[in-house]
Amino acid sequence: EVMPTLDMALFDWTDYEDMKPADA
Amino acid sequence: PDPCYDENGNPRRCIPDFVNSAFGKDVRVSSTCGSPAARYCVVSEKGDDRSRDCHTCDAGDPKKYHPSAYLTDLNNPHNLTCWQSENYAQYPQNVTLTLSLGKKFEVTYVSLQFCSPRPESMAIYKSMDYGKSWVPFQYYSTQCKKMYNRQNKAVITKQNEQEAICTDSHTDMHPLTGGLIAFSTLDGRPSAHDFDNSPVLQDWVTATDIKVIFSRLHTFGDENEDDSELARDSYYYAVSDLQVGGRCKCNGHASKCVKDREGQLVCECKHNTAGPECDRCKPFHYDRPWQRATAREANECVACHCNLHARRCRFNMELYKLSGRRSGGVCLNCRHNTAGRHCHYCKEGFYRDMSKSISHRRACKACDCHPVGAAGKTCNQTTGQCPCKDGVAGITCNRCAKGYQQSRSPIAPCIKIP
Repeated sequence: EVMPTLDMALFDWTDYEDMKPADA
Repeated sequence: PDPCYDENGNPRRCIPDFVNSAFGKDVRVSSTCGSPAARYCVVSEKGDDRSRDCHTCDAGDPKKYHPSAYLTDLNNPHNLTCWQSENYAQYPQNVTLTLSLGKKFEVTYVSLQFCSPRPESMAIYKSMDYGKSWVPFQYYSTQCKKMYNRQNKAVITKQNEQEAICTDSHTDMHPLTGGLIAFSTLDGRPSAHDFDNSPVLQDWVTATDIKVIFSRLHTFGDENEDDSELARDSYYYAVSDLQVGGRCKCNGHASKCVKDREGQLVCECKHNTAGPECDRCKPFHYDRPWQRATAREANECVACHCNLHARRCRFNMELYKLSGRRSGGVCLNCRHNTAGRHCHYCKEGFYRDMSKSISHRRACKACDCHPVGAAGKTCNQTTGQCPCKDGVAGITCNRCAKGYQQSRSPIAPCIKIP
């Protein structure tokens, strides 16, 4: 079973702004 | 066929032809007769009778001049041409001949054929640095101790092979014309038979310039008598031929010397060597140290092994010794994301694409670890597997593992399904 790739839009970056990739 | 390679293309020692390296070259002299025109007399003897036959030396008259070019022109025994000094340039006044060979030569002999009587004292010097410094090659004198502070015919041992000796041989005034002085650089030196393995003698025979200093004229002792002017006009140095026999020095890595773009004589180096005397390895050929070629071993320079990923390398003696004296090259500035002494693995952040050879420019692929799913940016250099966070899977850690689902936290991107 192939799992879907991680969806960057689903992450909550509120507390992790410095980790956020440019394309997220 | 190239003499530097055998019929199978394997390198072998090669050396330039033996030549008279003085031939046709300019000789700088400190004294030449004829400016102004002057009388000189040739002494001849018939039994006990001595006669003088006088002529004129005139630098302005080609039929009567004796320029330095005559020292190194074609030596035709049937038509000898002689350079001649001014009259009675007697001790302590010297007359010097200086010859620049243009590059390093391995000199086997230096010879002078005289038109005048041979000198009573003379010395041969060599330079290895294009005339900056001089070292004595050989002294000739009837009075070695007095003139040169050397013992006559000193014994040469292995301890003093690089020392000039003085001899009273070849200093007899007779013959009055046609006498020869020939100095053999290796004659009587113990290591001469093992020249290949004697760096001392290899150095001893090396010269860029040769200088001959005539220090004292032979006379009949009549130069201070009543007819002294006639006598003094009979004493001068005259030489028909100066020869410097040897080979262009190429350390066994070239079979000939040629002129470069600047007109400078240089070895035509083979065996991946470079330099005017093939005295170093050419760039990127530093896998083992430079060595002179011998009859047994060509000692060619070997290219560094960089898998086509580097243009530069350096030699490391420690690594060379550790390898059993086989390989000491270290590649510099590996490109195409490679690393290592031979650019033989992928640098951090890249992994090996096994479908391509290591020498392929795309042999290393970027890890491309997921910015959220991976715990770092460095993947396994062989498999390309990135280090995944808990519950994350995939080569680049871009998916949740089976039984996990995506969360909203970038710190723990996948959580176990309850």
